[in-house]
Amino acid sequence: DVAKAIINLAVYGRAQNRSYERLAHLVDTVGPRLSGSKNLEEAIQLTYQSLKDSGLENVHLEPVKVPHWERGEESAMMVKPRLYKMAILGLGSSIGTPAEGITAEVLVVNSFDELQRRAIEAKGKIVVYNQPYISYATSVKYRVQGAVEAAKVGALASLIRSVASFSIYSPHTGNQKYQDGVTKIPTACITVEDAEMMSRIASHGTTIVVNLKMGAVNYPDTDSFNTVAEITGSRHPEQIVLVSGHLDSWDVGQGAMDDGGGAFISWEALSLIKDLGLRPKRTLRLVLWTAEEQGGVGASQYYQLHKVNISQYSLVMESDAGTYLPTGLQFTGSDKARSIMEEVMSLLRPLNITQVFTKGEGEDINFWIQAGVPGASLLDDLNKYFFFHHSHGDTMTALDPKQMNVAAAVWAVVSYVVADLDEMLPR
Amino acid sequence: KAIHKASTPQKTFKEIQEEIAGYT
Repeated sequence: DVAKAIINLAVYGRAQNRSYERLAHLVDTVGPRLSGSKNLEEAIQLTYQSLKDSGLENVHLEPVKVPHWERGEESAMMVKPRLYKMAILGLGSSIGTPAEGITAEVLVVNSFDELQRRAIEAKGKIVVYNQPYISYATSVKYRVQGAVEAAKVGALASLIRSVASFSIYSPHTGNQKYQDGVTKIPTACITVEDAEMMSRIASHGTTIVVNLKMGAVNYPDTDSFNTVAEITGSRHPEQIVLVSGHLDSWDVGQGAMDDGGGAFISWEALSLIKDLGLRPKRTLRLVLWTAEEQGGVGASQYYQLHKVNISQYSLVMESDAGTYLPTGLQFTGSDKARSIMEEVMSLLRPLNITQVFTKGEGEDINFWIQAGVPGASLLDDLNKYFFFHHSHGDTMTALDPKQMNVAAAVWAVVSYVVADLDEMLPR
Repeated sequence: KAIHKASTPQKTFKEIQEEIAGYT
């Protein structure tokens, strides 16, 4: 009755709402946790102590060098055709503007193709991207590459429509990348509303002028940590089922959903198993990654350090797409392993969450998956997730404790059973 | 090679299926 016992404890028993309450305590105390910030390091130290206090084994911190970027003060003022202050969020790793800002005419485009067609018009201007939201994976390239593509055609700065599935005038930040040999220009996200408005104004042939000020600064890399805790395996302690989420966030809202929820249901999975006095045959290892938002920096360094033991990893799991009511598990692995995962998920029939989808993935576990280790991720309502993603709206209010209970139950059953099977998952 | 060494299944799928059913 192991699966039933986990479900009962997580959803109906004394552990219900625990992951939500632990997370609320952390994010209400510390706030958002940007890579390189004191907030993140305080959160890591508090979580490390709480993991030790909760009786988990082999609790330790693994050092990582992480990027340190600060946004500083920032603003965008439309000065023509009317005075209008726009909400913006600078993008991670962006350079700042001169103190007086950059004042320039705007060129609005809907795609990179349109930018190429109108390249001659872009020189000396601020490029505004008004790309449609198709999916996160499709649309995010404008956020990541928008500055580079604009700089290639001589733009002074870029303003990018937020990559969001819905907007109530909310700018959404995120990471962006410069390219060697291409001039670095300041870049920020604007709201869906303002991107559409400027597109409409420009379509009438009206000139738009914007003053953009950004106080962003890139500092040298700083010290941080991946946070690790375990339930040591009883028969094959050297073999690992890795359960994870990331502890860092952007510097807006509370980072409660991305990825406080994922990190804390991962912790909850081990807590549930421990509370029930269970000890799987192989080790359940919780890893709370640092600096995921800057491109899986903590996970990359963990992989370099631990890949020598890759043959001992049965399954890597990451929750980084929300902890709303799960629709199932995304899984990447061989057909044989998938068949086993389908059997494991059938244990969750009491919650009516049994589906195994394709494309198990996560920024932090992809290193392992690409090297052949089976990987799983939690799937829920992604549309809702991207309402709040990287915005001031990412707070505890965006989470639901009851849905987190269910997500934690799924996470615990899957991780425990795979860790306790007589054999590792086949590759 | 290292990846596959530790993961050669000894059990049949039927046996694994029965094993997992034991956790219901």
